[in-house]
Amino acid sequence: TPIQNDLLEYFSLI
Amino acid sequence: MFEARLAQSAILKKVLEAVKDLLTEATFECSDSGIQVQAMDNAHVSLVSLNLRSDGFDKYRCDRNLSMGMNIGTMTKILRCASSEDTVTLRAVDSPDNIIFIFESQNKEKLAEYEMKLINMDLEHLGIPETMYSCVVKMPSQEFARICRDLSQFGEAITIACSKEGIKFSAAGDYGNANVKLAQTADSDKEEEAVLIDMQEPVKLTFACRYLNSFVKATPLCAQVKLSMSSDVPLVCEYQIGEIGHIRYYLAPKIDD
Repeated sequence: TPIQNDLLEYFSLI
Repeated sequence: MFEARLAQSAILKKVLEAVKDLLTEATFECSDSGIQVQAMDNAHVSLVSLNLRSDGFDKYRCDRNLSMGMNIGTMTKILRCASSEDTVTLRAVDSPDNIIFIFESQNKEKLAEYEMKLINMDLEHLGIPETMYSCVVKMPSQEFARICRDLSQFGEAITIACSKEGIKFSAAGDYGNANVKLAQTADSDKEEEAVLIDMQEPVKLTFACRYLNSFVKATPLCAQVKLSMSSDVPLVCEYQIGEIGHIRYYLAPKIDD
């Protein structure tokens, strides 16, 4: 089963 | 002084309905150029990016940049007190503790004011890199909502596969599986009914139904939705908001363990 990835894996906090 | 007026509250009512499932609180950043909201859901899986341009308002004044933390649930309740045809005005002083919503009926015989306390919030901004997407699909927003709803009955996730031939949505679960294919419309007379695919390379991505079904709450805002996808990056699901702006939802994909 695929697992849910976190948005912070792609975007960084600025 | 901050003051923003819309001739009809309907747009703002629809915007609130489109974000209330995902956000409990959000910071509304107001400047000369307009109102912007960027907020993630609590699980950090999706992000809402709302942009309302100042020139889209009937009246707009923002003397100093303001960041106003608002409770989305309370704001939704207040907007539900307005009739769709009412004029709505948002008003705040320069360093506000409160924001005032003023609803005025078309015949100007009813004037209602609702004051909402603002909340202190840490402003967390995400840097979203400029991305050239492999597939950009424009399709009727009602069709997208329908497909998300229908396929959600079969599983917790929807796989979206886009190629030159069309876009395929599929879901699989314990009870069976389902898929819906949409071909690019050849020559749709009505722009609103068109399915348009701009493909550089095919993509196949899987997303949680739960979030997609929250995004489609924006359907009343626009007849068309734009889906932008590339392998292994978040989906962008965008709805135009009349002549005033847009709402974009970003959703991290599900990945194979």
